[in-house]
Amino acid sequence: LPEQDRLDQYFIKC
Amino acid sequence: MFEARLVQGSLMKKFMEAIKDLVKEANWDCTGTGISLQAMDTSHVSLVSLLLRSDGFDPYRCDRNISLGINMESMAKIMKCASNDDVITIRSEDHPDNVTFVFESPNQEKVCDYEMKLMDIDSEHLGIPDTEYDAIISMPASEFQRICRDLSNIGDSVKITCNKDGVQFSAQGDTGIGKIALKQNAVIDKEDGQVSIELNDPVSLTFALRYLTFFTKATPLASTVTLSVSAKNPVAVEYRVDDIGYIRYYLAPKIEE
Repeated sequence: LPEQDRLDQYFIKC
Repeated sequence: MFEARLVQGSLMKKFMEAIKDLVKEANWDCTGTGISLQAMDTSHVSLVSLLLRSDGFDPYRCDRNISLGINMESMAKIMKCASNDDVITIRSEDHPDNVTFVFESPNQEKVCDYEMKLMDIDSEHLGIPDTEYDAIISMPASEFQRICRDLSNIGDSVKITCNKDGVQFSAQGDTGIGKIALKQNAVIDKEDGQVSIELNDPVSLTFALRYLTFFTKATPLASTVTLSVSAKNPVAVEYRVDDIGYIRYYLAPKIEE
């Protein structure tokens, strides 16, 4: 099965 | 002080049900604009963002911006003590250690007062970049819930494929393959019960059904759900709630091998 990606790398930490 | 009175208290119960299984603890940020919350699940795979605008409350008073650090399970337990037709008031001081929830029956013959301890939550806020989505799919929220439920019987993930013919949801597992295709009912018509697709580019992405199923806990809040999908980007699943705000969920796609 494909791996589940984490969200952190898509969004910018404020 | 902070005080927000929600005449349709059942909405708060529904918002709670829509986040409690995904998020363990979070800050409810109270400002003049309203009450907002942004939190990731513990594995940092999905994010929930909600807004309850101040004009949805009557009255709404926020003298100073405050963050109410709340354990969701505890708040959900308290919200279950409110009846569906109760008016719910959330109240706290300017430097709060506690938050108070007041539930009033419609005839005001019964008033329940619950005080809950607050937590100090050090949460990081994420900025969500503006994305040009390849496809924006609107459909009845109950239909999306049904699709997630049905395909969960087949596999762990769903492939969402959107092109000029419509949108297809498919899952595969040890027992076989399931495919559900929806066509647009009408062009640019977002009436309840309609499926509408704004398509910029054909797109196909795979997502974990476990998380999409968590998102469908928001179904009682809205008649329509909007899925915004874009290649290699998280899907945004939005439920707009009449007269008060929205709840949005984001989920990163599964990476194809």
